[in-house]
Amino acid sequence: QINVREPLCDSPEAEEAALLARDYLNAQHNHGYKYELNRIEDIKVHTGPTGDDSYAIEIDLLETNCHVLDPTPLANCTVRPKHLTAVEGDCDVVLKRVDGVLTVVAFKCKTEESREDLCLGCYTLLPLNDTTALKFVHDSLATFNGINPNQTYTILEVGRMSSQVVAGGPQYLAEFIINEANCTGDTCEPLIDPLAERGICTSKGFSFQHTVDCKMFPTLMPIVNDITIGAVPDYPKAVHVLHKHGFGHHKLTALHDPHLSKLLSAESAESAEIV
Amino acid sequence: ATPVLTVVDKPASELGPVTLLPACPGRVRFFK
Repeated sequence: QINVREPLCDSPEAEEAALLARDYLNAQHNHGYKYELNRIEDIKVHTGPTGDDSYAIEIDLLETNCHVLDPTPLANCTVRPKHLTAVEGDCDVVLKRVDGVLTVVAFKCKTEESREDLCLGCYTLLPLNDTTALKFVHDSLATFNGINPNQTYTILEVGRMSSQVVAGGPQYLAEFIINEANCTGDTCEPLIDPLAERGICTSKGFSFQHTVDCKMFPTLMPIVNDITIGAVPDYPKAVHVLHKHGFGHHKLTALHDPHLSKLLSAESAESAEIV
Repeated sequence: ATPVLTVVDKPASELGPVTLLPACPGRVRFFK
């Protein structure tokens, strides 16, 4: 016999499950940005015959401006405002409480960008394979490397690229993660080392004229996933290092159901990312 | 047993609308 309860979505019990699910989802993510809880959509608690509670919770998450490699606590991260094209994640998460300890069993997420607020003159999010915007990113990196003659950085990941139509043509706004590089002549190798300096850069403007602002991460985090390395011929000092990833904006990991528990319905199959 | 009669000053229909908080969804923390 299974008893089902439906606690209030704003109850401490629901918040505990939602915040644990949020932290778990962020920990699963090794590219893109951290997500913050926006709303608890629904919660059901199933109590089994052994007395263990199983939580099925639906949460709405919003992208922050903190990259997953940024050690800034989530509480100090800022949720991106809607007008800068909000990226949101809708997740169904199953948690289990055994001996008082709550753990995530499975999750299913779908990531969407808000399009309802598109307006003339607003920034529009671009796919991460947009060649003109990527050229802008590389030009921005070259500018940053030019003003730091003692150190060379490579691109670890492009976080976001967006454009805004202004009088002189499209103006770009990009965010990318940089990694310290070891260069010999025109050949640069990224330092895949926990001690390598990393940071996040924001650049704005045009390829020929832009501003670049980089914030280095204060503490060290090891890279845990495979990376693809390939030289970009046009940019001899800019070795291009990108995480394996699709070309849409960064998404939350779509599905995790290790026990094939059937706890999550397959009503909306999501395309899984290569992570 | 003797039935207990309760005297009601006003019927419920005269007390005005009763607002029930929905259990879900919860509050929006940032924006909808």
